[in-house]
Amino acid sequence: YDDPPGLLEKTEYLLREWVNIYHSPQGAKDPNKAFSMFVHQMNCHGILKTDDLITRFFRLSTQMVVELCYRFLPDCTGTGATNTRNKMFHTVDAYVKLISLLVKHSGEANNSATKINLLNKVLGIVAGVLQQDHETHQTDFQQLPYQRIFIMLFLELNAREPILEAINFQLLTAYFHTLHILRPAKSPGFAYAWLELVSHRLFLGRMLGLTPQQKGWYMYAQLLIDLFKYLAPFLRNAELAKPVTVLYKGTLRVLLVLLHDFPEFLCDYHYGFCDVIPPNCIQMRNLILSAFPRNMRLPDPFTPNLKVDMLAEISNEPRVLTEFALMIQPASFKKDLDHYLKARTPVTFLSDLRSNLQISNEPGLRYNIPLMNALVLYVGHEAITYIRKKGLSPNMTTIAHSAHMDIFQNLAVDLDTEGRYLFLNAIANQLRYPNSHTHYFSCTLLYLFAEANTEAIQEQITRVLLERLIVNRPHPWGLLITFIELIKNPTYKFWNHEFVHCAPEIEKLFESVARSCM
Amino acid sequence: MVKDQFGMVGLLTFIRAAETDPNLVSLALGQDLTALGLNLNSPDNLYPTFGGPWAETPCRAQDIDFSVPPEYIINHSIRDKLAQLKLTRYKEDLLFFMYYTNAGDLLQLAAAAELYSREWRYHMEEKVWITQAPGCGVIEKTSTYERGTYYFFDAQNWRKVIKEFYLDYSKLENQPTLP
Amino acid sequence: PLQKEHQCQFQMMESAYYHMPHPADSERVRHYLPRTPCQTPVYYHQT
Repeated sequence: YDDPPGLLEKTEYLLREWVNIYHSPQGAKDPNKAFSMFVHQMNCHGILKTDDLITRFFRLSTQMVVELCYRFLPDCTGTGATNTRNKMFHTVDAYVKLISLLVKHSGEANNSATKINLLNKVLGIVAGVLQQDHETHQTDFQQLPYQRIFIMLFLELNAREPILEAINFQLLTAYFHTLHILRPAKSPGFAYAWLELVSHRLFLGRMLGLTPQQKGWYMYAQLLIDLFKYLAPFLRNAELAKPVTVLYKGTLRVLLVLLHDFPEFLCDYHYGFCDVIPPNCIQMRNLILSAFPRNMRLPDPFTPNLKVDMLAEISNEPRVLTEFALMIQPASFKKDLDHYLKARTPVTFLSDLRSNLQISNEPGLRYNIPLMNALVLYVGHEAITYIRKKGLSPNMTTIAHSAHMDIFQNLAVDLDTEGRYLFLNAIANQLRYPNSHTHYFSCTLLYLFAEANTEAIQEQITRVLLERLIVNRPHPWGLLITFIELIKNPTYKFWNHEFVHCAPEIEKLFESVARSCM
Repeated sequence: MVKDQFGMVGLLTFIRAAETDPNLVSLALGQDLTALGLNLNSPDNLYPTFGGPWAETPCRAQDIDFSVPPEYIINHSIRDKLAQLKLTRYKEDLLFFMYYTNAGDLLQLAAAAELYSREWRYHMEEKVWITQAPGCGVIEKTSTYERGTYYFFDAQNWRKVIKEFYLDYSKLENQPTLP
Repeated sequence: PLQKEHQCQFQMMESAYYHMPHPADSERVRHYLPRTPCQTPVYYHQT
């Protein structure tokens, strides 16, 4: 770092000086006065002279505060833990207060740019020190000092003061960038503290509740996707190691709070989330797909003779805030796809579909799942538009015999069992609350079942639905109405199939669902 | 039927594994999400008192930062001069307050121990604190139980209520021990 | 099987698992009534 000679000593002296001021009765009585006196001292030591020196000061200070915590941490156990914590926080919290005062008072009162630039600088420095420490200490890395700095600074800068309220959205954006840089895949030793920060009641409330026009939603969705991407490889195994189980259970708690308080957020971003959640993570995916707008009343799926296509909301197009069409790559494939949807030629497009979707021959990793999901949603979305243009609405008749259904039927027939399972999952991921996607894809699944030319297709449709139903609640409304229609409507001859009676447990399951319907 | 894990047989494998090794299928069959310490039927938003991803219960009132007028905050200059906590000096009212508002904390245990030393007894099934009611004698007393009229502390209405009890001594907690 | 990269990530997470965040780490220091979580009897009031 080539720090100028004496800077380290100066920094240590100033930091020590500030901690004493902060905890002194005068400092407590009038923090702003104490702060301005201290800034004068910083000036006298030339710390604030250049941007470079300020940066060095914060890096050195952060390193010193972190080292102090590392010295205390071994004593942070048992009944002495509270005392040891308070000793560490005696210094850390003072340092945070200094940062927050410098941010608040840098530049003119209404000059938010200087404040936010300084905040970004400091957050970046702390993140840099964390990552370097993470590299150096490896499995001896300790998250505590960094978590303390980040959360206490967030609490300080969210105080109800006009200066701070004016820069709150930029503050959230700065924190979003920092947490994205420190996402678990990059700093796995910080993963638990990271989720603690991301789900802190104040951060969550600001990001999803208090910030106007839902401007924080996109950022928060990105952070959740960072978390799901990190968890995915560990969740693909049947048996979860304890550290994974704890992080997974913590994630479920956060999602339950979102489902209860911000269901529209889950509705809008369900596609992006389900795109990265592994297919075997059934309950977590159901939790996201079960979200529905708070002003909506869902009809009981078990209502006898429920006329789904008569529901007012069934023709409403749901908001999908993920650019799924852009996920259809390469561009040449998208061009061919659009051409086929428009002209229903060439037929070779259908026979080439599978090769576009397959990426390896390794079992369990054969297919490009994001491309599969995007293709299904895009084709379904185009199909609804196409049917509407003819002045019709999606139903078992209007969805048939179209370029869109050619593609779905071809996928159902041509893919191997793994590919078909993923394809049917992509469709089932659209079975949510009453909306035009739920309706179209529910009809599509039932149509594929009715028109199947092999029983394997029907068996896998049943498998995909049943595995989502036997898991603990919640269950998406669209999933329930589709399954009930499948087992109730004699058109599908559901009960005649061998796979329905393949084992007593399976048969009992179907009968219990059937009884609930009757 | 489909032979690999992508058909009904694959699902049946999970269902059967659940009977022998539930941990193996925790993802496939999920868990009871109402048992994660969140009141999912709450009419109010959960996030303002969300205790965090590892918390089994919501935040308690004292865990949540409120921006209060500065004069409400214990002033630095007198903070270290304040008398230390001494439960023996407090009236029952405050002891019950500390017991009910410090669930899962050492303070709850300390308040319980102090109440015990003042002849209150905790009924482990009824989950209430009970003490003798002056002037109301015991109607029946044996080596395993007694019956009579006692006070119990009604936390809903925050007052002592007189009531007849059949007290099975095995249901009364012994002296609470502090770690 | 986990890829090498994920195995490294798991090791780091596993070591962090042995010093999980404590509720007090995210709260202002309370000198007078510090939070001291401890295992209270299950029959006590838990909320």
